[in-house]
Amino acid sequence: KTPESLGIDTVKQYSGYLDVEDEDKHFFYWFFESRNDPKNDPIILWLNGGPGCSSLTGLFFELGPSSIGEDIKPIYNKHSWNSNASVIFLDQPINVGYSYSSSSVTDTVAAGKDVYAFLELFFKQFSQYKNLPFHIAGESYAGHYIPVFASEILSHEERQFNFTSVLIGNGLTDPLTQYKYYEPMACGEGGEPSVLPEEECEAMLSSQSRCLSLIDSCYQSQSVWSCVPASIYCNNAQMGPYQRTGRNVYDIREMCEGGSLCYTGLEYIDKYLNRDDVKEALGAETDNYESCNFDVNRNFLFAGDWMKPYHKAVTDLLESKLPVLIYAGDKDFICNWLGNEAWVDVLPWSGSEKFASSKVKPWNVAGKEAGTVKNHDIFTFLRVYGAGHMVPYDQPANALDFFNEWIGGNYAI
Amino acid sequence: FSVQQSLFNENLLQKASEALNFPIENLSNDVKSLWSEMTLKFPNAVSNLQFKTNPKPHTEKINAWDFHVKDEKLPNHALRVK
Repeated sequence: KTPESLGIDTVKQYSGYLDVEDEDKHFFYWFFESRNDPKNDPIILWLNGGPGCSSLTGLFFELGPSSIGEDIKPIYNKHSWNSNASVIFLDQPINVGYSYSSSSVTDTVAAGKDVYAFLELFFKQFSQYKNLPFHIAGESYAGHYIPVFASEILSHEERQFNFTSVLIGNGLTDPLTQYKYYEPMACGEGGEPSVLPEEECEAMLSSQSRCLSLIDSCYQSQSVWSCVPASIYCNNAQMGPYQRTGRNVYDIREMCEGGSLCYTGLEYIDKYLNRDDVKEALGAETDNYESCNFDVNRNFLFAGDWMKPYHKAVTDLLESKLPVLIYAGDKDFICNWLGNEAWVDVLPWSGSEKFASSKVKPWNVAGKEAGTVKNHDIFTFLRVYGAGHMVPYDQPANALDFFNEWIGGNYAI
Repeated sequence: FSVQQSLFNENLLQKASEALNFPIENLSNDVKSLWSEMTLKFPNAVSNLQFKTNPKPHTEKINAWDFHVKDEKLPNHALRVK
């Protein structure tokens, strides 16, 4: 019984655990070689967000070699991101997906400490990949993780691998800027008609200044005592009215159906990954698999992590000459494109003025406009038309197109 | 509004202070009043906050692995590979 025996793809695969012995932490990973040219194609580390959601949901729901159908069997994905790259899916922080521990990790910085160790050991064992370009990609709360993890990696000059860029999709990265855009997105200024009555929009606007002042206090102190109240107040005031409509927070065009995460397909993944034969083939050691662990979510919230200014690390990445792609499906509410476009425009870095004044250009795929793109040097913002929170789920061909352009070194896309 | 909720919330700041090992006496009045305002306005959200993640039941598979990887620069870490 090997990972290949599951028939998710025919390429070479590895699964296993990173063990952190004295802290009893065990991180699960699953690696797929590129379908194209694994000796030369880049390596990608994919991270889902949550916080508390398994990266295997990204594998099966968005960009991996197969999805899981209603009959709980794999369906081949011809738009998989391992078409031209090898991809590692890592379940982190601990107690997410197949990862487990007797202890808790409570914030992004703590969660990131072990990712560097994982990469060092991975590239030590599989040294044939260590000189290939290595990128970190992820979405949603990975807008918190990726800047911090990337900074941690850059702080290790002795690293054994070729760290090349980061990609963040529909991320939560700069809450102080992004929380200004829930009201416009819900109230008809994001490209879709308003989904709220006028009085609800007015209520959102009237609570906005208190919310922003609380986030600002969190940015200043970065203390639990100010960051927790900011999360509670702002999430209730800015997301509450939208959630009460019953709409899907990940896609403004749809109602929320199929459990707490609004997609029926996620339930098929849970069923598949709880099968004994699947766990045996992968070596998975947890008794139960859940797409998202809400304990971890609440744990991060109580650590005040949600509202912290991790976008400051993006400035450091750019100043270290690490290319950064921010992309956003334009039908998402919770990490909407308006907020993402706004924070990249005000991010301080040496190229900020030129970036802010760069023209927004159409982004074409196969002769058809698929979105818009704004770029200066190594920093790019891409708006993807017709996609919700999980871009490769809604626009698989277009997502693979920009992904291949980016990892191929075309930072203007 | 629930009486039980109110009792639980009364202890919340105390629980946070214990979990974070930060004496409640050292908190400013502004912080105390902000936390009680959040507790009153959003009791459900506050009661859902959690200090620790529960451990996950698991069964180690000692013989499932083809490689065990260690590095002297990372003495506390090890990689298992199937």
